[in-house]
Amino acid sequence: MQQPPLIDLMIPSDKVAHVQVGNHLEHALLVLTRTGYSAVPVLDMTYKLQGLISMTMIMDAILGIERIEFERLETMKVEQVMQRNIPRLHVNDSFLKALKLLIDHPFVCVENDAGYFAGIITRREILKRFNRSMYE
Amino acid sequence: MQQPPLIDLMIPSDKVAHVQVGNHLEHALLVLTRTGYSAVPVLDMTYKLQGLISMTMIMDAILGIERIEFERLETMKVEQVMQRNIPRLHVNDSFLKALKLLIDHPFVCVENDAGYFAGIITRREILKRFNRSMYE
Ligand SMILES: Nc1ncnc2c1ncn2[C@@H]1O[C@@H]2COP(=O)(O)O[C@H]3[C@@H](O)[C@H](n4cnc5c(N)ncnc54)O[C@@H]3COP(=O)(O)O[C@H]2[C@H]1O
Ligand SMILES: Nc1ncnc2c1ncn2[C@@H]1O[C@@H]2COP(=O)(O)O[C@H]3[C@@H](O)[C@H](n4cnc5c(N)ncnc54)O[C@@H]3COP(=O)(O)O[C@H]2[C@H]1O
Repeated sequence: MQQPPLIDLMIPSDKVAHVQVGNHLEHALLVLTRTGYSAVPVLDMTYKLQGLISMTMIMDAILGIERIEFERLETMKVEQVMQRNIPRLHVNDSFLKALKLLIDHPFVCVENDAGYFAGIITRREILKRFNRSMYE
Repeated sequence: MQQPPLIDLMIPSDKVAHVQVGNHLEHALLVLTRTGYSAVPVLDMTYKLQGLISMTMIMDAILGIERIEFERLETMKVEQVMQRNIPRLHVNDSFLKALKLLIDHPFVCVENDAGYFAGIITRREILKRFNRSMYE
């Protein structure tokens, strides 16, 4: 199968739902529920990638010993709960490098030369490409 | 790439986290949060596949107009909220049929001849197989 450049597969940043490090968990929960995504990137005010946040991370943070501590949604921030250690791709990385990461991650964030968030590569886009190659 | 039989890729039912149609949403939320899965199959008491439930479906159900109505977690049941219309594969279906479905679904449930839940095919397993083929 021909290896396409990542830019051909990437969902550009302006189409990617995200939250800010400083948002409260309640806002993040609303973004995830309304978009229907189970996880989205977390950016800072300079549009640099800081991590990712998922429904599970939020639920984990508010699940107390005796009950679900819903008030924590208003007091805790995204940056206290997000996953900071995440794989990153550069716009010029190879398809094979992206594929390797997508084995364990539903999506991977892509950065450009200046270190800004450029978009995401998703499993769906890779699978669509492989599906096409099965019929060529 | 060689097309493997689905049984080679399938995660067998005894390894698949699931919930029951009659469980309350609170139980489903705990299963999802503890396993870390964003969605799992829903079975009935005869071990037949009835649908799937996700974090988002649960959150959607309890997100009221003014506030998050957490009490609904104890009053509502999985069967009121789950997605019933889901793709299904048979153990003897082709790899290509599974691939096509996995473009739009992170996992697809597999049924056996007797119509019982046999396991799931995940995007991760398909991507691992494609990754291997890129180096053969
Ligand atoms: N609103 C929607 N419209 C159409 N299909 C939808 C959809 N929401 C979910 N899906 C389908 O469900 C898959 C899993 O979504 P999930 O939100 O768990 O996982 C997603 C989500 O965490 C993230 N993602 C995808 N597109 C995004 C976007 N535009 N903004 C932010 N995050 C995105 O990447 C993961 C993998 O996405 P992928 O497309 O491979 O796979 C998606 C897609 O096939
Ligand atoms: N406990 C864990 N251990 C290791 N890796 C984990 C993990 N939880 C999540 N992941 C990674 O995150 C991906 C997305 O998981 P998610 O729960 O959104 O979406 C999952 C989940 O909804 C379902 N799933 C996978 N394995 C399952 C199982 N044993 N029981 C129930 N549902 C399962 O199939 C979807 C796609 O799974 P896939 O393996 O392709 O992709 C998984 C896997 O690469």
